[in-house]
Amino acid sequence: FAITEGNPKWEKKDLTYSIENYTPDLAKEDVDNAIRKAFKVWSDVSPLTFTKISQGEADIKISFNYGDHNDNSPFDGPNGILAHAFQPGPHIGGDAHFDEDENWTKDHRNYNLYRVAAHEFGHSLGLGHSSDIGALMFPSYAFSDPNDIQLSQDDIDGIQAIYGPSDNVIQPTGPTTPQACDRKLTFDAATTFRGEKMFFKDRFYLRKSPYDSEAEVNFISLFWPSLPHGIEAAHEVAEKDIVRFFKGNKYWVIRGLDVLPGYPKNIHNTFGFPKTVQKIDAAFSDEYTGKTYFFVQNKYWRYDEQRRSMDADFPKLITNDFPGIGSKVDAVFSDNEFIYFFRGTRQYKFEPQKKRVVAVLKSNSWFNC
Amino acid sequence: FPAHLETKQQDLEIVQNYLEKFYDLKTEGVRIAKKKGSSPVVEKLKKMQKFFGLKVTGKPDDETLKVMKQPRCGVPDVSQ
Repeated sequence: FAITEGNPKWEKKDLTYSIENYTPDLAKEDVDNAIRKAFKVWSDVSPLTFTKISQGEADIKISFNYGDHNDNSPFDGPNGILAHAFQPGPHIGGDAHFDEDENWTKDHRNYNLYRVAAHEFGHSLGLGHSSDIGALMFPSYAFSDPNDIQLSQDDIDGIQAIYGPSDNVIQPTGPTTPQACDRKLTFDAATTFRGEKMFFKDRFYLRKSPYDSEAEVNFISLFWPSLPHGIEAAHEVAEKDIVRFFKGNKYWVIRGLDVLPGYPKNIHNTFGFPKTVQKIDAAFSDEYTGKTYFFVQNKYWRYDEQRRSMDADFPKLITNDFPGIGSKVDAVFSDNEFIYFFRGTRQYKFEPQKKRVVAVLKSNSWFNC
Repeated sequence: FPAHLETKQQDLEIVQNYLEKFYDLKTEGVRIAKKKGSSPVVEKLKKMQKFFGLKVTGKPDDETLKVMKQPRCGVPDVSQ
């Protein structure tokens, strides 16, 4: 996180705000609601309170403006700059301006007012831009599920560095952005994907192309906005150029950037899992045999992609057929005749023909740390 | 002219405008194209690429331009 140079801050905790004018894009109460929620993300994690006033000069004045609006920072028409806000201080200090040339929404369409306002109010309180891509104070607008707008730990650390901890008995925490070279990095899921490797953690993917030495970290929603975060398993069926994503007893199918229509579907109907199976831990598909392996708790199933049904005599115990990798799997993919199993911070390189682990690696060995 | 020459010039304009607005690039009227690789621009571009976790090349590559074209907040990334 970054604090605005000179550490400008409000000397009081109980701040006021006013809404000077309203965008015609939304109903008045939708604007009121979005602004109230946007302040609440900050009051939930700090000792600050925000009260809307309609008489007198508020600390933070909110307005919607076109182009040049006499503050030396003209807006630039649709897209580009969406809004800006001023650091704490009298008069224009703390004020937040929104570009009326944008289309302001209250749902997933561009641009969600709640999402942009929550960011701008960070500036109103003295925060600068953070280089943490998972932080609300990251400068670029990233699509996000409007029901999922939350401060990251980086944002919480920033605001508490200025105003101290929250008055809540239990200190609030936020999600952190996975760091590719973090030795404690673990994965929710992993898959190959058109020649690349993709690893999934909370809201994020870590993407490793053979042509890049470093991993790219970004939001899953950047590629697949309708996918949930917290993906639990993923596997590619290269022959069909699809990837299946699993969470709970549901799964989605994507091809490139498209989530195929009709999904999510239920794993029991399509794959024939018994009702006792309510989540998939990991999965991979063997493109040579056309078999897909699903790992659930200490057992695994084998599904025939051609016949579209589970093979007989399954499930079987993981330890029987994949000795050395432990009894449970977090994530798995197959690559060049080896299977890579991930469990916690460990990765097991498994040779299926000889049924043996040939190497135990760190979970982030693919990222050239 | 081949279209990509125009696009090239547009991209350079985007880079200059972005660095002036968000990375305190002072160009005093000097245009990027004339001073290809001029140090202030390259340094500011590297700072922007580092901030966004991009490959620090000092060149307006595709990934950098993609980020510069994303909608964003009008507050500068570095203090002015």
